Amino acid sequence: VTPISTVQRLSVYLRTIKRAKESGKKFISSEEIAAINGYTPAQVRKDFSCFGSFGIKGKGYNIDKLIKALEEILGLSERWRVALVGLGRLGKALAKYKGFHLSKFDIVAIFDIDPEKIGTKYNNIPIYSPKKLAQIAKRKKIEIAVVAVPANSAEEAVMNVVKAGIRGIISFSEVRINLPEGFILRNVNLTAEMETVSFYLTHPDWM
Amino acid sequence: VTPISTVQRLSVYLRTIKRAKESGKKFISSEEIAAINGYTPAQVRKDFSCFGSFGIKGKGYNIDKLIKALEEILGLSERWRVALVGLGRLGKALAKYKGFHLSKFDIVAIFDIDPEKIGTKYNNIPIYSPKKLAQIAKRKKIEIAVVAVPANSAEEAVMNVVKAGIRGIISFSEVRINLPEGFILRNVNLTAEMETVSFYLTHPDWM
Ligand SMILES: NC(=O)c1ccc[n+]([C@@H]2O[C@H](COP(=O)([O-])OP(=O)(O)OC[C@H]3O[C@@H](n4cnc5c(N)ncnc54)[C@H](O)[C@@H]3O)[C@@H](O)[C@H]2O)c1
Ligand SMILES: NC(=O)c1ccc[n+]([C@@H]2O[C@H](COP(=O)([O-])OP(=O)(O)OC[C@H]3O[C@@H](n4cnc5c(N)ncnc54)[C@H](O)[C@@H]3O)[C@@H](O)[C@H]2O)c1
Repeated sequence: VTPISTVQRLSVYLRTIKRAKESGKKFISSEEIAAINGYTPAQVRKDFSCFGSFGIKGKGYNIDKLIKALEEILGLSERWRVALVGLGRLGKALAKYKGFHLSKFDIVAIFDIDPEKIGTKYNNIPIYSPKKLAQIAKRKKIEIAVVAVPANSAEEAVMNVVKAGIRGIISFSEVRINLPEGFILRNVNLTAEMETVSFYLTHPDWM
Repeated sequence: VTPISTVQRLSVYLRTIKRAKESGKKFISSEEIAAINGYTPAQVRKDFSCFGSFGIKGKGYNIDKLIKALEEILGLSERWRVALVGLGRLGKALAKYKGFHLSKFDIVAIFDIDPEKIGTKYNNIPIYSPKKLAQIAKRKKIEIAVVAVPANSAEEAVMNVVKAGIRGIISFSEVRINLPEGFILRNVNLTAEMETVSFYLTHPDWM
């Protein structure tokens, strides 16, 4: 079992190393990766060692090799097809966000209960009724769903996603349900980021 | 120095324990806290031990005492006054989000360059020109800013926040600048959540 905190560090490492590549670097050390993100070099080396060996003693890690390995580990060698459920204020910001496409996630279908939206497109993505989720998910090979509906309909919307057989789920309202084997549900909560900031403002010498 | 990953786990523990309180529990064990969130009981105990001792051998942690202690550690004993910079699709979703208020963060002012928005209100929050950020931040004792402007103006908007003396910053577009002592900048990137999902879909037996 790989703890979620390890996976999230791998994501951070990948972003750091991609930025280093953009600035023309060819090698990067665990010290550099750690310093930029507030981790320890030992933590970086330990995380990498779980997945194979990429470093050369004294020279650091080859940036191209490391990006390829991390992308493979994070499942980013292929593109993922994503459904967006709920096209409100947040849904619209997510549908327009270029970062998803840059990192291999393509929103290919939107689902909303609002009759004014069904049958139209947003950012060139077709909008369907949630009743068609199972049918469209199969046809478009959708494997991930992002749920951005009001809190009081989030559980019902997530259950609908599970019933449609979409195994990866991200919800912007806390949902706690029992999932079948092989399904993963991530509850995204931006207050956790706010609490990180309030922690360090309260304890500035622990930064 | 407290690593960011420790702080983010504390946030997750707090949410877990608050939910247990809502369901009427009085005590909770490190095993229960760990199991719900995919951590180990040893990790939970280690995290708590950094900040004091709250547990009673054999009975687990007193939920009311633990909530109070975690809120104090995370700096949530007081309410924080927050500025929102950028009132676009994402900004509107953040301004309406009830979760911030529930966990002690109040958006008290909005700043946007769009002349049609300046001088009006959104969700009963006044909208100002970004030129007034320093003046309004001082008057309303704002200590945290959430920046949701287009990627190409994010660095300029964050610099403006720093100049206004607002020490806690959350940006939805990656910004890398040198910060004065005592300032904290968190770059929020929802693709990290997507990558967590793609990791576990690629390695289902590591869940
Ligand atoms: N976790 C966070 O940090 C965070 C931040 C901001 C917003 N949110 C949450 O995100 C959610 C969306 O916020 P918003 O401002 O975009 O709300 P909104 O009301 O603007 O949009 C909701 C959309 O969902 C649609 N909808 C409602 N029920 C549906 C269903 N069962 N299936 C499909 N579509 C459905 C509506 O027609 C609407 O278009 C809210 O629950 C909010 O609390 C969370
Ligand atoms: N990190 C993530 O996961 C994620 C997800 C969604 C969106 N985003 C990012 O969030 C940002 C906002 O997205 P959006 O869809 O709301 O964009 P938007 O264009 O709808 O809104 C931008 C708003 O910012 C205002 N603005 C522009 N420059 C400004 C400045 N210098 N100071 C103050 N206000 C300014 C505009 O007037 C507008 O109201 C984008 O950069 C987008 O890439 C990030």
